[in-house]
Amino acid sequence: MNGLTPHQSQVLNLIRSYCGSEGMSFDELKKKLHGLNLNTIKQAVEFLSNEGHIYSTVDEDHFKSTDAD
Amino acid sequence: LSLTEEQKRRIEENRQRALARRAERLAAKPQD
Repeated sequence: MNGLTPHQSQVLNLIRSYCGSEGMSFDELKKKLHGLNLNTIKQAVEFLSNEGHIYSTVDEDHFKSTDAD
Repeated sequence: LSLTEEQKRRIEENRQRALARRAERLAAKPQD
């Protein structure tokens, strides 16, 4: 689906669904994806950031999606 | 949570950079 792995899609969908102005924190991502390996989440976040799907907000641990608004 | 003007500016800059990166990646992909 759209060139993303299932894990990358899952991370992107969670970030996309977050409505707060500061974006979703990495801790929150971890909580919501508790079954997922931490490295897998980090790699997905890095990939999505490199591809311009997401960007960091108030610090390097909060993210928003470029197609959220 | 309410953001400061500085935070809003930083977020908008990051968003613009990400959008540019997204456009670059899409342009680099082979078309069907």
